[in-house]
Amino acid sequence: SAELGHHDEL
Amino acid sequence: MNIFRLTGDLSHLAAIIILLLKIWKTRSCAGISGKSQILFALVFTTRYLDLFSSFISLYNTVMKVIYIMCAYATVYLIYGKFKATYDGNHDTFRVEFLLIPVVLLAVLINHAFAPMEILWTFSIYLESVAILPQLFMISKTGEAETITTHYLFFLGLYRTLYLFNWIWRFYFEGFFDLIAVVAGLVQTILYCDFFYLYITKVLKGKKLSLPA
Repeated sequence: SAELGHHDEL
Repeated sequence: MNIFRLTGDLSHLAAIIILLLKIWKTRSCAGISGKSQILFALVFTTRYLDLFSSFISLYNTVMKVIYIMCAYATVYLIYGKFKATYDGNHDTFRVEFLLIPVVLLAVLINHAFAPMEILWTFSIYLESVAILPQLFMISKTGEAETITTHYLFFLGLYRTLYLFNWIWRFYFEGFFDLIAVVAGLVQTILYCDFFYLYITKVLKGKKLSLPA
């Protein structure tokens, strides 16, 4: 799943 | 970063710039839904709060700042400088019918019940339906300026390219974010009708008018 804490996509 | 995500971001940036220039050059926001633009400003505000907390890359930071500045400048031009040209009679979509379900969904379905994560989830869900007031307005007026259709085309293209970006990232990086993918699919599907009209009419030099 998406890495928690920060989303690297705009 | 991959080619789909880069061209997607550039397509998004192009859409934002096209709209801003259209309003600025023609000194008119006729045919533009101010409600959609407020929703987009809200999407960027809730999604990019991490500007102050986590640094991803210079590209990421610069693009977020540009998106936020352009979004608020557009809202200002519509409701401030050129509000005399704002067509409020046709911009009547009930945005509360979008905001309430989106808030509920963000609180119920998210990756983590943490403030920043719920705000990010809210912005993802909201972005998928934020164009509805604009599409509704075009269906009410029955037509759209050609420059506005180019704006919508690049805006729709951006999330379509992101779908390919997610396929790429799943295959090459094992990255998968179900929330972003499902919302992105909904967002892209909402443009299908417009894409059809854009390709069959606008690209053939005709004006976009409804019913098709």
